[in-house]
Amino acid sequence: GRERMLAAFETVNKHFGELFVTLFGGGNAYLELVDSDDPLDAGLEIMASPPGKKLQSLSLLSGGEQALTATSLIFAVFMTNPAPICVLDEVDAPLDDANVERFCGLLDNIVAQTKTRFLIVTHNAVTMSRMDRLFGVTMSERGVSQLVSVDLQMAEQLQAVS
Amino acid sequence: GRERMLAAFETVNKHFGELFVTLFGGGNAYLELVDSDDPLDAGLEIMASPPGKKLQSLSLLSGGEQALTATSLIFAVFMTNPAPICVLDEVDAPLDDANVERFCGLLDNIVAQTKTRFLIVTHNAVTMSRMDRLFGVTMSERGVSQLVSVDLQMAEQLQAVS
Amino acid sequence: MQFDRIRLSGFKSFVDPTELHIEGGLTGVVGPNGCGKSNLLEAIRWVMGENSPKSMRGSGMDDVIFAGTDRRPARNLAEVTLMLNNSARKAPAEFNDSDLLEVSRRIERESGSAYRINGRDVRAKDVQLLFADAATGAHSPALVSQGRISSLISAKPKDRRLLLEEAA
Amino acid sequence: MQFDRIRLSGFKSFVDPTELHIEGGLTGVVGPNGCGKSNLLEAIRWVMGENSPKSMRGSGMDDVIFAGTDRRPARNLAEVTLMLNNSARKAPAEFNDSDLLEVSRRIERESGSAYRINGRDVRAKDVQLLFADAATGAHSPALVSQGRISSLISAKPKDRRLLLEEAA
Ligand SMILES: Nc1ncnc2c1ncn2[C@@H]1O[C@H](COP(=O)(O)OP(=O)(O)OP(=O)(O)O)[C@@H](O)[C@H]1O
Ligand SMILES: Nc1ncnc2c1ncn2[C@@H]1O[C@H](COP(=O)(O)OP(=O)(O)OP(=O)(O)O)[C@@H](O)[C@H]1O
Ligand SMILES: [Mg+2]
Ligand SMILES: [Mg+2]
Repeated sequence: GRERMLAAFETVNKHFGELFVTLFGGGNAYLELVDSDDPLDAGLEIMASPPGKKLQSLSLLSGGEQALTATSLIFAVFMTNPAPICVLDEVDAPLDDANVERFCGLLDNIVAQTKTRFLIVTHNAVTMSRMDRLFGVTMSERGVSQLVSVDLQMAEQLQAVS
Repeated sequence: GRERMLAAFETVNKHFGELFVTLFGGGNAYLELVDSDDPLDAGLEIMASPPGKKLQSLSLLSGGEQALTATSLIFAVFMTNPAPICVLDEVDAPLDDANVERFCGLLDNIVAQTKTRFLIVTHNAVTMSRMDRLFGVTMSERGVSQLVSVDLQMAEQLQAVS
Repeated sequence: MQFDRIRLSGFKSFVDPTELHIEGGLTGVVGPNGCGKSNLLEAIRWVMGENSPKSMRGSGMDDVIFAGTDRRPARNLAEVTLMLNNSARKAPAEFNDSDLLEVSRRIERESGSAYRINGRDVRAKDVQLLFADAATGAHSPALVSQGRISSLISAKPKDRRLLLEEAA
Repeated sequence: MQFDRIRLSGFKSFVDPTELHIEGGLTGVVGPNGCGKSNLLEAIRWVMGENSPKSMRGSGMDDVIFAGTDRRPARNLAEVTLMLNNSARKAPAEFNDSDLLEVSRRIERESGSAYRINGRDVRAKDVQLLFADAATGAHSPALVSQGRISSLISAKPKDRRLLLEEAA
């Protein structure tokens, strides 16, 4: 019970610190168990310092910094027991282009490492350009969804002229 | 007290219905006071039907549809007493390109109608292309923000080649 | 275990039979607001045994069945099938004699869900265990729904710790 | 009343004096994550009399003062000034004799805030009333902070109704 929880905490914390640096291109972050001596009753606090900034609790970071830090945490938990499938629904929405590029770079590294297959819902043009293939979902008949294959170069050209 | 609340409700509801149609390019939506006969104690329920879809409570719409519907409500309240300044922080994040175009079109209409000045924080390339001018915020010295003027055409060209 | 394909029929806005091939690497899913992208992702969690209607954005389990449009009547049946590659033969013994695992869930209005693995009727628990053994499942931390990141950010510290417990 | 310019100094990450000209129409504000865009918008709410530290993403009012970096020491003073066009002469009588209204708020570490209008010391209440009369102010529904849309969507119906009360 408790030992397993603490062991999991240590592992996740280690991955979290590394993934944060990968996604932010620097900086430093760690997790803390707070509010209780009993790890099974404690709260999980997140302390983060984006590159060049002082260490702060998650709530004091910018919107995009919070999202990228939470993403690091989710992937840290993932890395303790990598799944064969990972599905991400619009996690890139609050990120700027540089952070999106590092995010997609991380996904490529995970694919190489764990062979996990990714399904990534996005509205972001940079993310789309980094995918191995694209599927479009359309509703040409109202209220009825259809799946179509989308040509990657076509999608890039559409983005450039819009 | 109560009469004023009900009068405000009627006005906001009328604007809400119109703004929803403007932002969605169709469909229909309205507000309901629920859970109490006393308008000062009631809850505000939002019923919406995007174009071609059946009427549903807000919670059953897609992420982007919810955001656009909430935006219609915020602007509906705004239209009852237009402010000289309107500040929007990343409200376009979950919207697809077509919805962003209609959103920017609405902003132009409001400017023409009320002379309100808008400050719009965005990461969205379509929104940037529809602004009258752009300011960039940078942190070339870490932790220290600076304001710079951004050339609109420059920004568009950067977007196209990225 | 490798996820190869997912087939949907009558599931939310995917009323017509639809098949998605899941290949290696990064597959992007794009489209306008409200066209069904999140529905597609929810189908994966649902077939793996998700039993909370709230996490499927509904009030009851029947809410995943196609509810109809002005032109099409509602359906009474929704079915999702996952085709899994089991050539590593790591599945539980009773299903481990085949390279292909076909897991399907079917729900009929007001009669609940029925699960099958390779054509055999099984319980929800069997499906949940199959996926749990393969480090996945409806509650896998690798299934990040729309808004999950925001709720993790605004969660109370004690609720955030629950995320860790899924890793333990 | 028309908003013409905002000047910040020592306010959050805007430690050096900064001036933003607010012209007619649509002004976009862009930049990487964490560079200070939301801080800039918060300065507008703050100078109009926002008195809830939580809505400024801090735990105390002093949290808006530049807290320092590795290379720069923390400041003890933050000041924001709004330059408003009053040529329509709709301001309250005691400030209505000028085309230009300069509203400033200054906070000193551990000594609280001081407000001025056209150089004269005033109370927070005077500033709040000035803006309320012009259909704006720190709680104007037209000031949509990051995450406000999400909290409106997930709000309980009774909390949503409070938005209407600001219109009434
Ligand atoms: N049981 C159902 N039957 C028919 N249609 C449904 C059903 N449940 C949901 N829908 C429809 O599915 C649509 C929502 O789809 P979904 O949430 O997948 O959109 P999305 O592509 O993720 O959009 P966004 O980009 O805004 O997140 C809504 O229009 C909703 O009416
Ligand atoms: N009192 C302060 N002194 C110095 N820096 C501060 C202070 N308060 C906040 N900051 C810094 O301001 C930055 C956050 O800025 P802000 O929230 O404006 O970012 P943003 O540009 O809106 O980013 P995003 O696109 O992610 O929303 C953080 O790096 C934070 O450390
Ligand atoms: Mg969605
Ligand atoms: Mg921000």
